[in-house]
Amino acid sequence: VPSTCDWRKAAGIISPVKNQESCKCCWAIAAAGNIESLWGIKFRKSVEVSVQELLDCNRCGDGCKGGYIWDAFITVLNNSGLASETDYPFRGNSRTHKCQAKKYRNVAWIQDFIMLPDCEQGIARYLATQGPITVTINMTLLQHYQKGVIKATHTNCDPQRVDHSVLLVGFAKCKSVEGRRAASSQSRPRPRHSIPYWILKNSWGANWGEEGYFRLHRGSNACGITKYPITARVHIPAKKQQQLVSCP
Amino acid sequence: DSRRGQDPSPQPLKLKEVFTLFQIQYNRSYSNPAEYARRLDIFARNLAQAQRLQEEDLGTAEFGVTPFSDLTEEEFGQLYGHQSVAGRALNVDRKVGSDEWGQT
Repeated sequence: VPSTCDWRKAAGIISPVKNQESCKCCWAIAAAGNIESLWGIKFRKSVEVSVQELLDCNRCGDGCKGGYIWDAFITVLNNSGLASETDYPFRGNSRTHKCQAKKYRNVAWIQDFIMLPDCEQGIARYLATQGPITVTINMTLLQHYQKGVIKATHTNCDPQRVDHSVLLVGFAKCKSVEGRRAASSQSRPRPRHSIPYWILKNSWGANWGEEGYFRLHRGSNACGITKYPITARVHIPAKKQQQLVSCP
Repeated sequence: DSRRGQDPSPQPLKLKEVFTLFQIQYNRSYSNPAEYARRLDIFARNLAQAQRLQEEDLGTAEFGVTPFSDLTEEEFGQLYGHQSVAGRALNVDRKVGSDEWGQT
């Protein structure tokens, strides 16, 4: 496993940050982001797929009232792919069972989806070698988050109560802020140490957090990040095998 | 909180200034004075909560004013989280999908 990985640094892999607005479709945006990044890695093809198609063709009712990553992938498999964002643009509301998939050409498809074991080392290895992964976390701390690495405790961010799906796009380490806790608790300043963290793409627009992204501590199942690591699988036909992009 | 020698939240007058800046930055308006007062109160509580989270955090995170600072925690969860998946068992067979390579 490399010490750092950031798929944002590879051209054409991570699409721009989206804004779910008042539609609770983080699950569809995260799944679409996963598929886009896998096509960018496997086929060197920068695509943006239709989140709206996932909402309209969702088999579980109104996609704007919430949904699950696995349902998004099942919809993609049922539709044999997804139309482009350009053809089938995001509207931020869901017309349940008004699926218009047949009107448009599919620009990306998947063969399968899997859930990874709940091991952060294994997730890091998969992320670095295969590509971004959707995860579902407890988003409580994100209401007040501005920037930096969140090192949550299991009391202020219950890892069992996950309620928001996002896309895992990288990991790295940074130096801790020396003595921040010391100042507040008047105890001895602690030596600087490095903090391993995950880089996650959110769906609240590019003005939120760190240009639409946020960072969570890596190695402590922060906010339940290991509960549902799910990714689509995109196979490359043998005749199209080419040098894979590795995570920068 | 003041025992720690830090002012956990701005003074009332200053709070209103901070709240006005928040309204301008995130284009917020409220339909009547009662709603304004209620949102100001929620805003103040959220600033205090952000201060607590900042002190509790073991990493480098900074918490403070965000687009959601005038929402209660419940409103935030209802508006932006989807239903909790705690305990829901996956009932999907891991191996789904066609075997044709690249076929739509």
